Formats: sequence, C-alpha cells, structure tokens
Amino acid sequence: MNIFRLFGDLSHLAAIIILLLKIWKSRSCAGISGKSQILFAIVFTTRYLDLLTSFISLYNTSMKMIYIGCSYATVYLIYAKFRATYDGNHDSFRVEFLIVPVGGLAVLINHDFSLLEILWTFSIYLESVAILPQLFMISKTGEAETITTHYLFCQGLYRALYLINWIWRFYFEGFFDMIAIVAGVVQTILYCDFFYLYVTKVLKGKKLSLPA
Amino acid sequence: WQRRVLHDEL
Repeated sequence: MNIFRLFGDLSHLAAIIILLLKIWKSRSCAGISGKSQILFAIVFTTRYLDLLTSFISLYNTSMKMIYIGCSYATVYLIYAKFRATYDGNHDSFRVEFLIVPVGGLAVLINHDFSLLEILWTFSIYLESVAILPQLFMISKTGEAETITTHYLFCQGLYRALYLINWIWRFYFEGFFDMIAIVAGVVQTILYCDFFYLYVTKVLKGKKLSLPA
Repeated sequence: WQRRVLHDEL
C-alpha cells in the first residue's frame, strides 16, 4: 500500500459519500444519473465477489463492504425514497450499449477464464465507462450543481491517483495488471474534459454550465 | 499479460 493508492481509495470514498449526503440533505436527486449509479452498484457487486473467497486485509474487506453498501443506498435513494425528484427524462443514455460490449470484451480478454475472474474483468471494464450516463446527462441539461461537480472531481482524482499508484508499483514492486491499467487510463481520459471545466469554472466560484 | 487472480486493489 503506497500513499497514492491510499489517497485514491479515500478520494473514491469521499466521492461516494459526497453524493450520498448531497441527495440525503437536499432530499433530491435532481441532476444525478440513476443509470450511472446502477452501473457502479453492478461494478462493486461483480468485483467484490471475492469477499466470499479470499481475505486480503481488514482494510480491504471493510472498504469493499462500505463501497457496496453506499452504492446500494444511493440507488435506493434515487429509485425509491426520492424517486419523485429523479430526472428520468434527461437520464436517457442507453446503458445496454455499454453493458453488452463490455461483457463481450470481458469474456474475450481476461487473466483467467473462470467465472469470478470474468466478472472481475467485467467490473473493471464497466467501471471505466460507468460515468458516461452522468456526463451525458450534464451535456443534455447543459449544467451541473456545484456539489455534483465536486463528486465528479473526487471520482476523477481517484482514477488519477490510481494511475500514479500503478507507476509506483511497477517501479518498486515490478507489479502491473494490464487490464486494470488500460481500463484505468480510458477511465481517466473520460474525466479530462470535465477536469478542465472544473478548474476553469467551478474553482473560480462559477456554476458549471456548458455553452449552448 | 500477467496472470494474477488475487486482486489486492479496490
């Protein structure tokens, strides 16, 4: 465990909790893509099935359970408790266009052709594109609430820190996982455009709104 | 492609 990995995990945790608290405190999930949140719940579920088969550390186990628990809580708030505030008309990204190719790719390119390993690979590929419905929603409405942009920033920061973590691990441990690295690079690239808007607008106190 | 079935990252 290096500091980049630790702060990456904490940034990921911060993103998840920011979103959960935002919805809970405002009693509204307006502007949040329920589809992205369902995809993240699928990502955590399929990736952390190894909770049942292998123990790595108390840290590892507890973080996995927190991620899974929070992601299901978020989906529950969006689709059940605060369903009336869910902006379904703008959340129109076709997720089957992500799930089907990602599933096919996981079957074709994986470390080991076993059920758990294919599901793990599926979760890695799916995570790299799971934010697309959220970004699509922002591009449709043309704006995002500031707290939503903080959520996205923490998600992107988590990815960037994981990239540094992999460089670190490659140099100091000789470890690399090509599937995670390629998917992680793709995922980080998806946030670049958003990072630019975040730095040039949100950090200067302006609301994130896209030119018409 | 390094085979590594024990995944220690989140």
